Amino acid sequence: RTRSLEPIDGHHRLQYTYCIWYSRRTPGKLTNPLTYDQSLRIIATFSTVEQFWSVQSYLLRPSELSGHSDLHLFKDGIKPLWEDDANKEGGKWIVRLRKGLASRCWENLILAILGEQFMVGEEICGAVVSIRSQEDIISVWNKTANDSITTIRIRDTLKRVLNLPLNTIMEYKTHNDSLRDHSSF
Amino acid sequence: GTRIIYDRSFLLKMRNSPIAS
Repeated sequence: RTRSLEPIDGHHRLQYTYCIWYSRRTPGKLTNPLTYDQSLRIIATFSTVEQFWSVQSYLLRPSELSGHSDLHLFKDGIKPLWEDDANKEGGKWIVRLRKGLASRCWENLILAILGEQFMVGEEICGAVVSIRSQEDIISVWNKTANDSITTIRIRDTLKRVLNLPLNTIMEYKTHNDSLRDHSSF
Repeated sequence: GTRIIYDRSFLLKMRNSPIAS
């Protein structure tokens, strides 16, 4: 893993330290969890606004990624896996986007997470943008799937910050269900 | 405790700060 960046004097601290992970998925449902775990790479860590923009300036935007690629933004210490201690009782909101929207939506979502706009305490674990051939998918992971007040608040904030058409379908899936059917979406 | 909150326009403004580039 990359070294953890120490905040620098004069920088604007974020509420949490975050890691950006990258993975490429083999197409198909039955992805071996071990292989998937091994495909995850931390590509950046940051804890201030300035470090975040510095990282953003060299990272590829979601629309520039090819194949079945995933970019993950997670709090430091939480691995973007269903089985991670912070995720195992959790779930995620899934938003399917037509091609062409992912980069803008992903940046809007990241800004809302880093700026603590969701107002759900410690509940947000991270978010993923998944590049697929026909569509792109954004998901926001939270800790407690059965906390309906929190999940509804996350959905409403997500709708607002992504600025999506009103008829966009959003679906919540628990990580337990994902583990059971070996499928993320 | 107190949470560190930033709105979108502030974060976007910070994109162009010399320290971030």
